[in-house]
Amino acid sequence: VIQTKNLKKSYVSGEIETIALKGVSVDIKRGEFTAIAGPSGSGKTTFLNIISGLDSQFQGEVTLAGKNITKISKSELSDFRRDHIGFVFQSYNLIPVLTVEENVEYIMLLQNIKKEERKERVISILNEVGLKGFEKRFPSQLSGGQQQRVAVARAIVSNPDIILADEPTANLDSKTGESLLEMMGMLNVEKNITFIFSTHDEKIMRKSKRMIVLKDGEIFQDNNQ
Amino acid sequence: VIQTKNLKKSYVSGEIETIALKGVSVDIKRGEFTAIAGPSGSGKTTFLNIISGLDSQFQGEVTLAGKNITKISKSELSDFRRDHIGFVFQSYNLIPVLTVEENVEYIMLLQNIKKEERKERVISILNEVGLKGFEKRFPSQLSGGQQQRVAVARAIVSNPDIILADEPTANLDSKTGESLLEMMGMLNVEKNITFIFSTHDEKIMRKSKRMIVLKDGEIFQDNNQ
Ligand SMILES: Nc1ncnc2c1ncn2[C@@H]1O[C@H](COP(=O)(O)OP(=O)(O)OP(=O)(O)O)[C@@H](O)[C@H]1O
Ligand SMILES: Nc1ncnc2c1ncn2[C@@H]1O[C@H](COP(=O)(O)OP(=O)(O)OP(=O)(O)O)[C@@H](O)[C@H]1O
Ligand SMILES: [Mg+2]
Ligand SMILES: [Mg+2]
Repeated sequence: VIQTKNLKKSYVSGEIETIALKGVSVDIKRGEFTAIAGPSGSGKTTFLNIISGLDSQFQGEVTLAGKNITKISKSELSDFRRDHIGFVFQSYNLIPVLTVEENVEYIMLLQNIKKEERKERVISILNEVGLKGFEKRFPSQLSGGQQQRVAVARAIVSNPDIILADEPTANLDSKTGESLLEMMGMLNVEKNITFIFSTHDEKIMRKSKRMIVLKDGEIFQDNNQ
Repeated sequence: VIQTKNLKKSYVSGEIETIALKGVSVDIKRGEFTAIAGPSGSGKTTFLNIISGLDSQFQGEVTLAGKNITKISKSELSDFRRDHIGFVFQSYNLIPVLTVEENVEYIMLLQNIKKEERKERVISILNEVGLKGFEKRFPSQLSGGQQQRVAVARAIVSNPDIILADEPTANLDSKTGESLLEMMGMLNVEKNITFIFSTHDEKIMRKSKRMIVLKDGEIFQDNNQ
């Protein structure tokens, strides 16, 4: 469902050029439960931002659900992303002026889902991530790990085909992280949702069926091959 | 060096009242290397914000280096904090318009340390946290874990007596996290700096001499007693 061929990316600012990805080729199939691991600065976030269509400045080829994302229009790509991809940012990126409920519901508003169904799904997913009763709070009224779980709930609630999560358990204690992971494992098995996690968490790496290890912008190891 | 007696804290906003700490009494001695553990939402960040003097809205007593912090003036408390406490925020809180070098150097400017010495210490501490050569970058040009390490470098560079770190290794791979921890362990042994970490990282818990576990705003376990 996601292929990259010789993916390269460098960030240029002023005289500084940082090569973040040096030619990453990978083939991820529908229904995979795959971890992207590697040291701090190895290119995990850069990789996820590109394969999700968020970052369009790169060299090489990226194919998403059979479409070459450099060849389709911006609006077709953002419609595809809204309808098929759930994304969890490393820094959560919750909208501060919206409540927890409004943050989680937002994508379903764009998809014209009826109010009753939206409300039902928001309450159910918040309950699943352990945040029952937190609907009316604002992000600034939450702990770090609570904000992180709202970000995960938001990515899952619209039933996407693909969930890309950047460090989804970094601020969670092991019990909370474990139950979150179990929930995502069930979605993967029951609904065949493809999961790709960037992570340092050894629990996620152990639970993943496949692990791709990045090092200095290259694939160091891929236990699928 | 830090005592709390029956520390209570609740956040009130509109009709919602959240009791974050329900009477925490703890005595932390100079030179300790102590972890504060506990589930997401158990009160770790709230506790660190109060004992560092950042949050002055609480009930109960807090004594910092022999002074009752509710009885001293705001300016005396903020001078004390600047000269004696290094703080690592859970969300790093780097200043976006300053470079890495300027972010780390900032406190030493307030302490009127000479330019040559400031520059030397910044280069040395960035090297120690594995970010040699990143001096001129801005926070937005760094990975998550790189920003986190800048936040740790900033807390340590002014040689404080007490370092309070909220989840200092959450976005670091285990090797980078381990070397950071080792560096902090050496500062603790060689300079008798008191370290208090809020953490979910089992490596930090194993390395700590003392662990206080919070649960729902109370002390669940303290292996010092
Ligand atoms: N500004 C705030 N307004 C209202 N409630 C808050 C605020 N900050 C924290 N809380 C609540 O207080 C409780 C304790 O929060 P705290 O941030 O101290 O937990 P924590 O142990 O640091 O959690 P985590 O491991 O997720 O960072 C939580 O239930 C949280 O929702
Ligand atoms: N906006 C940017 N401008 C310049 N350089 C950047 C930018 N974002 C990332 N980089 C650099 O690109 C490299 C890869 O960064 P990336 O964020 O993908 O790493 P990562 O594997 O996600 O790290 P972490 O585990 O610390 O989150 C790093 O060296 C980083 O400094
Ligand atoms: Mg990252
Ligand atoms: Mg916290």
